Amino acid sequence: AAGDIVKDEL
Amino acid sequence: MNAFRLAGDMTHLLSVVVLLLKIHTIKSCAGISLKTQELYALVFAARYLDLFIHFISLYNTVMKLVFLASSFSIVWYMRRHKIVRRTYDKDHDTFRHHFLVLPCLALALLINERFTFREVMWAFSIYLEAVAILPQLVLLQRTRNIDNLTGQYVFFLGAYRVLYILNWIYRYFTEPHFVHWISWVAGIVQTLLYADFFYYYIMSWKNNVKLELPA
Repeated sequence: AAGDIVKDEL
Repeated sequence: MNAFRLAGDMTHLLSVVVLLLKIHTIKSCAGISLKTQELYALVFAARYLDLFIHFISLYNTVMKLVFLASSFSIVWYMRRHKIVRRTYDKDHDTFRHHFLVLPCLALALLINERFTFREVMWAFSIYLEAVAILPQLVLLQRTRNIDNLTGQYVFFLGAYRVLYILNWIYRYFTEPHFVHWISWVAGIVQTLLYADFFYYYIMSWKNNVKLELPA
């Protein structure tokens, strides 16, 4: 799901 | 991680180092907006809620801790340190920053990637970061003598935003599934806010004259 994209930015 | 992203993080880090240098070594926060610094502390607190839940990388964790610790310590210095706080230009730092917080929270409740506490707080932090520089830009406009460190601080912050946009463009083409529209739109708005400052900063640098923003 789109919401599962890891937010790896600061 | 691509080169734009790394360069963006490094200029962001550099901006914090420049500000801490000014505060810690010169014991001055003249020309620095406490309102903007308080907003940044709130931005990082809201965004890094997953710090101890989701491990991404050592780099990621360390950088998050650095931004959290530095933003809160800058606020502490400006409010509590007996020498630094006297240099704070309170009379010109009058932007009503509290009025930025509620609209950003409302927007985050309406527009988010998923209606969960953490996702709403993440969107809130993105929206708030986009406008958090406004009190600082207003204060710069009212400051007659912008010292070099203050000018460099804002310049590095703006450079970090430009580099993040280049990083998104790069990721868009190399990682097709990577699309965070919320951060893109808010990030572009945020970068545009610096356009005016950049113009005068580069002009003053080119002509070798002291930076001054027209009121």
